[in-house]
Amino acid sequence: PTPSRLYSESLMFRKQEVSL
Amino acid sequence: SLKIMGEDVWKNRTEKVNAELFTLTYGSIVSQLCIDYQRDFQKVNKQLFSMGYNIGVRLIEDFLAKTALPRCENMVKTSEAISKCAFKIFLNMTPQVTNFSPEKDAFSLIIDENPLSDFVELPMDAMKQLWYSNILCGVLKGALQMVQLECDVWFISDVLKGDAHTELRIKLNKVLKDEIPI
Amino acid sequence: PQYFAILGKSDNPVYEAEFTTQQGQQGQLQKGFPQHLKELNPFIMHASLDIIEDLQWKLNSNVQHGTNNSGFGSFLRSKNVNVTDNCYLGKVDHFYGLAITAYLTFSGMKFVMIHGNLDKNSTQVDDNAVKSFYQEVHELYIKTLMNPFYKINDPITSAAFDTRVRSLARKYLN
Repeated sequence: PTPSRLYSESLMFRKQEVSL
Repeated sequence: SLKIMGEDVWKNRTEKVNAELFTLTYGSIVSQLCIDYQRDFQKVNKQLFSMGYNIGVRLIEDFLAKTALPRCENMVKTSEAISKCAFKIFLNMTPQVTNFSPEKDAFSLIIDENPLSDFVELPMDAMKQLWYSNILCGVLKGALQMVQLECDVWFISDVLKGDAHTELRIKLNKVLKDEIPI
Repeated sequence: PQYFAILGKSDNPVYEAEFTTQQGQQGQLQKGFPQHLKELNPFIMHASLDIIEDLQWKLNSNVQHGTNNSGFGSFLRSKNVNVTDNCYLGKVDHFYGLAITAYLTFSGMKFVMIHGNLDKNSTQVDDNAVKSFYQEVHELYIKTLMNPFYKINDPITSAAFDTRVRSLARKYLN
């Protein structure tokens, strides 16, 4: 099985916006 | 200058929306397509590409209106416009341009931070076949076609499938010329 | 040892795990619950659900006017803590020396844990450590929810999730 990267990403420090 | 322009347009001339809303909306589309096509992931890929194509033929208008960029002289310039301007303005990221072909008619985009695939973990049966962000290929194909570049766009690798990085390849087939109607 | 479960909307176990004590100084093997208690754990946990739901839906009359919404009491009343936005309910029940703690997510998922004691005395619960454990598991659960391929209320079968929960248990509980 592929190691999961789901739980290593931070919920807080991420890009907040994209173009509408 | 393309980089500066891209950042300037992103900061000052782009209306923004919450990235999580975007990510979750796209995720619900993909998962619903997987259900609707009864997990035939080739059909899902095709439908995502088709959706992206329809977006791309429209999005190019918005891009050119915002940037007023002139026609690119060659694919090297095109690659810079795509990575430094287009991706920056629409997705607030700048993929790396690499792996140019010797004829300079094909290149790869290495996408490090893909907002489409945040917090996604593919199910086991989807890992082999599903290109989760295939909508991007359609968007690029449609947009480039509207500026007279007939290209093939496809994914080479994807971190969601366990690959080291996400790589998208763009290859120019021919430059389209306006043809006078019969 | 602890028995931890995440319970869904129909009281269905979405995730279950037993955390054993660490190796003792005399080289004792990891010890979990005795076999007869292992089988009883789901029943003990199920018996505490009434109390948890009672706390879940009770309005908190200790809320001051203007501090929260329109001044009506909020949900998630804790028996031990008067903070209105607190998901951690603390020790909610006991069963012959075993303590049961609970934590509620904002969507109503229940995190419940049975705390055992190998000395067979009444179990003391370190509220701060247990609360921290629950909060970190809550964050892992939110990340699971963000995955569009995860259907809410389905069992969480990810090995990565299990590994992380167990390492949090080692960090905070043992």
